Amino acid sequence: VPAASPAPLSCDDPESEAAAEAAVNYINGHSHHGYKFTLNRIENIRVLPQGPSNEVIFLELDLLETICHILSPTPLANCTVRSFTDHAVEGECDLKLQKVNGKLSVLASKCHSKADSSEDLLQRCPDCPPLAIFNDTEVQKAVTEALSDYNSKNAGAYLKLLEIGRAKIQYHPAHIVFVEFAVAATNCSTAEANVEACQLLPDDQSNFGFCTATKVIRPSQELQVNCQLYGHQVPTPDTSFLSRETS
Amino acid sequence: SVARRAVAEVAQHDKVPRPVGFVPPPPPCPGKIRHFKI
Repeated sequence: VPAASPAPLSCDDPESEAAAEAAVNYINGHSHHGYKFTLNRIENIRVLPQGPSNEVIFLELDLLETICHILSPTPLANCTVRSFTDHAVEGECDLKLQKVNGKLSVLASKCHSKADSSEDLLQRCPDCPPLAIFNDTEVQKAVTEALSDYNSKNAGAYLKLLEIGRAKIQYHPAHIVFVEFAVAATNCSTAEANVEACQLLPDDQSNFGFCTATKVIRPSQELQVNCQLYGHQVPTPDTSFLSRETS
Repeated sequence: SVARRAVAEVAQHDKVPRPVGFVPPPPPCPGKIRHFKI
């Protein structure tokens, strides 16, 4: 009598959680933009035995965006999940993994992310500003002014923009632009005049950072910028480094 | 017809009576939500 096939795994079984953890680490380790994602729900899992101690696992995961930029060295466990009032973003990933002698590896992955709908956000939080599009002129201006303001007021390496992470625009009761962006140190100091010639530091000296800024347009003109440099991180094969791409 | 009736009776007796308060196991998937559902 053929051996009974193993009972199907439950999505909350320890083996499923271990596979999901390996998948999420892979996703964050191979992402080059935006924020780290964390597991919200294992939608489905299918295990296909391939032979002794050899299985192929198909995983469907629901993820949620955290507030940690993908370049942040903060461990995922310490990254707060972005609240829905901050206009949450969910990710959906389908992955194919292999488990050989208990060791998991990702063979393929396909992910896409989408922000919560503006209607849903408005319904749950009428006063919460929704996400703005990156190329909104007010967003672009706020980022440019914030980075220039930071470079003009801080000694040390001149920082260049790597990418805008997200932006929101509030119109009532005040007109305020909220932006978050990733930066990288260059080979110039902020004191130098010709900053156009500044180059991003090579990977073995790279120093990335993350800035948040709030620009009040009305009723008053105010700009608050806060940047945190991560310090040099040793690149690893999986560590996504944006130094080759600047946007 | 005898066989069919007999089978029907056996099948009837075969049905395992469920203990009082029987709670079926949760479906294997999808799993629990860890934060919130968008």
